[in-house]
Amino acid sequence: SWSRQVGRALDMCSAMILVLSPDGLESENVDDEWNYYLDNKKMIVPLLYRECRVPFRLHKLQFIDFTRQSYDTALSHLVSALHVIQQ
Amino acid sequence: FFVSYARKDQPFVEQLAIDLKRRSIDVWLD
Repeated sequence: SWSRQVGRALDMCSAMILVLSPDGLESENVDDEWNYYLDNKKMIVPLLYRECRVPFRLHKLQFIDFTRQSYDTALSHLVSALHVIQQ
Repeated sequence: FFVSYARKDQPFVEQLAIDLKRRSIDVWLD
């Protein structure tokens, strides 16, 4: 099933890219996924795609901001952050 | 990397996944 596949992928992946937007914050699935990672002390890289009110639990994480810089600049910041995690 | 996102953001996320794969970063999208 879809939810079993997602659950398996959540456990298999070592870290998460969380795409934040007003729709992302309204999604129950997205909410469950990032809370699952935080509860299991797994790494999250939040990516601010569209302006929204960031949940309190995510405040201490460093964001890659796609709203205030070009796509290419933000992408290169994201790639650097992900390469550090991969090592 | 697991990518968590809302359906409405899918076009952005799909482009992002292509760009990350080009840089040898594997992502999982549902």
